[in-house]
Amino acid sequence: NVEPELHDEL
Amino acid sequence: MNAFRLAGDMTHLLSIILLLLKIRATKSCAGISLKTQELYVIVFMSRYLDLFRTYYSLYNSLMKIIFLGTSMCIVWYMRSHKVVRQTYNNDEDTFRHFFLVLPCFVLALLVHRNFTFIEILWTFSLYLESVAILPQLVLLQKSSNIDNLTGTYVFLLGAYRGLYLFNWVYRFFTENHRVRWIPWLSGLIQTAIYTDFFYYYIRSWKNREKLKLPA
Repeated sequence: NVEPELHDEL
Repeated sequence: MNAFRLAGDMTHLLSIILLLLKIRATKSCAGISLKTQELYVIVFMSRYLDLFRTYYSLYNSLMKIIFLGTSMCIVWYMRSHKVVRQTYNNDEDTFRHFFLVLPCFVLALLVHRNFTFIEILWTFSLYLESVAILPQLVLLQKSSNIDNLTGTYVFLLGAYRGLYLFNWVYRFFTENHRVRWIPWLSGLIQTAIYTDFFYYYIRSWKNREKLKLPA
C-alpha cells in the first residue's frame, strides 16, 4: 500500500 | 484541496512575486540574503525531483515548475545581473550554507520514513526549508534600513508554512491522515523561527513605524 503521503503538497 | 492549503500556496507565491517585483522595479536586492535564496534552490530541487516521476495534478506540476524557475531566477539576478548584483549586501550576508545543509542531510539520513532516494531527499528538503530563512533573518538584524517590500516578503514567506500547519490539522481530521511527524514538526519549527520577526513586523505596521529588528 504505497501512499502518496504528503507528496501531493508543495 | 482545502482553503488553508490554497491560502498557504498563494501566500508563498505572492512572497516570491513581491521579491521579484522589488528586484525588477528597484533594480536592487538590498536586504535580501543570497544564502537563503540559494538554500531555497536546493530545497526545491531536492523536493520536486518527483516532478517527472509522479503526476498529481496540473496545479501541482505548474507550481513546482514556478517555484523552481523563480528561485533560480532570483539567484541569477543576485549573482549575475550587472546592476542588481552590486546592491547585494555581500559583507553582511555572512551565514555559511554548509552549517545548515550538512546537519539537515545527516538528519535526513538518520530520521526518515523510507530509505529510498526520493524519500531521503524529500525529508532533507523539509529539514532544510525549516531553517533556510536563518541567513535572511540574520541579515535583517544587521540592516538598519529594511524597506517595506523586503519586510513584507519575509512576512508572507513565514505566513505560508503557518497556513500549512492549519492545512495538516484539517487533513488529519477530514482525510483520515495518520500522524506525519516529519513535515509537521519541520513546519512547526519553521514557523516558530519567524515568531520574533512576526512580532516586530506587526508592531511596526500597527504603529506605522519603520521596521527594525533588535540586534
